[in-house]
Amino acid sequence: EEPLVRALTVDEGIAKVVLERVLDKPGIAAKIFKKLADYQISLDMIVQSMHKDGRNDVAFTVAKDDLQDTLNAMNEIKDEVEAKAVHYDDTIAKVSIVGVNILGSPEIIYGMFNTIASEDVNIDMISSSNSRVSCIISKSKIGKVADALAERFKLKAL
Amino acid sequence: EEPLVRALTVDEGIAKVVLERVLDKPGIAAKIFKKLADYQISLDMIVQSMHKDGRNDVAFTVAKDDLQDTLNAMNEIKDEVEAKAVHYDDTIAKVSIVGVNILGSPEIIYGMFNTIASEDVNIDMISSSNSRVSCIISKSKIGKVADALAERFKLKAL
Ligand SMILES: C[C@@H](O)[C@H](N)C(=O)O
Ligand SMILES: C[C@@H](O)[C@H](N)C(=O)O
Repeated sequence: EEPLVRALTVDEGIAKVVLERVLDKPGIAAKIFKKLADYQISLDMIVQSMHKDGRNDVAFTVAKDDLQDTLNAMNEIKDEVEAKAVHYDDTIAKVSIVGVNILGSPEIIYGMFNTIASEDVNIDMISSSNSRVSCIISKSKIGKVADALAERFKLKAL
Repeated sequence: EEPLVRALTVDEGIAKVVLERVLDKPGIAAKIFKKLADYQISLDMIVQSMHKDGRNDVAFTVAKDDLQDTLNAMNEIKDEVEAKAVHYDDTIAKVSIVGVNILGSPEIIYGMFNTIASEDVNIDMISSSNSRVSCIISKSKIGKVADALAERFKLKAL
């Protein structure tokens, strides 16, 4: 099927949490997410990129209402996974474009990032699956970015 | 709907590319993905986590057949985005669990990471959307990890 952006979604009810520089060895992610399961905390997005010097950052977003519980849970586990710090940011929002096989179209991907850049907005985090690309940006910019993306891809924001 | 893992997918035909320590300012991601669009390179997964000291890593996976073109494209752009290095790894594979609202179930997320950990396998990268969680691991481990996940979630690998 020809890749096409079918929808735009925006989520302002989330907060970002990052366990910085945890040990990059088997079992560490399991410990972190076991603790979140113990606290019954649903996840919104999980991102881990390349490790460096045997350490890695594990970043995820949760519902804002769960932020305090999440920080309590992460403070219980941070020594066991040797996190250098637990960072959080509740001034962020997520904007996503959705469509069948959109990663198959480099023009669509460039289109999203270029539209955000032309609003002079910095992209804080990126996560994707074959039918969705999500960017974390400053919450204060979400309105103008959503409008610009809706215009670029000729959509209505959901 | 009750979150449930409906499928397991495996992809061994990909390679990882990371632009390390690019400038973390508006427009940088657009430059990187413009170059990939110029080369007509489809993407498989894009991951960017938290920045540090005004720099960030932009990581993505492409089809193995596109790796050489991708490296050529990234070497053309690396100075403009001030990347410290262009890293690649073609010894990786991706395993994903798929299901409606699986991020809403912290037990399922923990289940995936714990199953990989119990095979003593390190998770290299993580990316997710609301219905899919993907892990990049060593290609040599993909068989046993896929089998263990299929057993854990009572599925057949697609
Ligand atoms: C690193 C890159 O994503 C940058 N933050 C941008 O917005 O383009
Ligand atoms: C950092 C964390 O993901 C680790 N690599 C693990 O496999 O658990």
